[in-house]
Amino acid sequence: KEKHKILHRLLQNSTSPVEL
Amino acid sequence: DTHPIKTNGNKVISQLLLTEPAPLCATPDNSTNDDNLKALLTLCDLLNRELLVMIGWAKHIPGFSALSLVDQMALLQSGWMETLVLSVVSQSLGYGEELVFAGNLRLDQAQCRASGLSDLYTALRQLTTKYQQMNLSQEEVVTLKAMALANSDAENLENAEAVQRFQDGLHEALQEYEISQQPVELHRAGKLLMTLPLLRQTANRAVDTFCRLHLEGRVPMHKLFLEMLDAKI
Repeated sequence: KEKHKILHRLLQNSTSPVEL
Repeated sequence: DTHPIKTNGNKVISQLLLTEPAPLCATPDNSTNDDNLKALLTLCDLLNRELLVMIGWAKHIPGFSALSLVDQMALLQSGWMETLVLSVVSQSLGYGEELVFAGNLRLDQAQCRASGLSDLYTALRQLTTKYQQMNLSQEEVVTLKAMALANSDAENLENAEAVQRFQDGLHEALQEYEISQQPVELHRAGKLLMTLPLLRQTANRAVDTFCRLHLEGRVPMHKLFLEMLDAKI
C-alpha cells in the first residue's frame, strides 16, 4: 500500500483528484 | 457533461454512459524542438491525466464502490491499461489508420514509428480494426471498459465473491442490452467477450512499450503513471 500511495489516496478521496 | 444520453432502459448502462468522462485534450509539450520527443512527452502527460480521470470514473461504475478499498486498488492496478487502451481505441474508431489519443493528438503509423511506438501502433490498430468491423456502439464501449476493470484477474483479492458479483452485474447488463437491440444479433454479447483476450494482449504490449520508454530515460513520466506501471511488472 505504501508503494502505491497515490492510487490509495485517490480512491480514498471522495472529491476530485487534484494531485498529479 | 455534454454527452447525448440514449435511454435504453438498462440502468447500469445508462449510469455508465452518464459517467463516461468527456475526452481530454492533449497539452502540447513545448520543451523540445524534436517533434518525435514532443509527441512522446505530450502523450505521457495526456495518459497520466487520463489515469487520474479513470480512477474518478471507476468510483461511479455500479458496484465498484461497494468493493473493499484493497480490492478496488487491485482491480485498478491490474486493469488500468486495458481501460486506457479501450479509450484510445474507441476514439480511433472511424479515423482510418490514425490512432486518436485525443482530438488534438492523432498519430499515424509513420509518426508512431518515428517516436518508437511501432509495436504499440500495430497492437492498437489490430484491436481498432476488430471493433470497427463489429461496429461497436457507445453502450458496448462503456460496458466493455467497465468489464475490463472488473475482469482484470487481479491477484490477492480480499473478497473474490464481491468481485464476482460486480462482474455478474456488468455481464447481466450487457446481455440485457443486446437482447433489447433490434434486430437482435445472436451471440453478440459472446462476440464482445471474445475480444477481451486481444484487449489483454494489447494492454500488455502497451505496458511493455511504456516500461521501455521509462528505462530508456528519454521521457520523464509522472508519479501516478509510474506507480501504475510498477504494479504491472
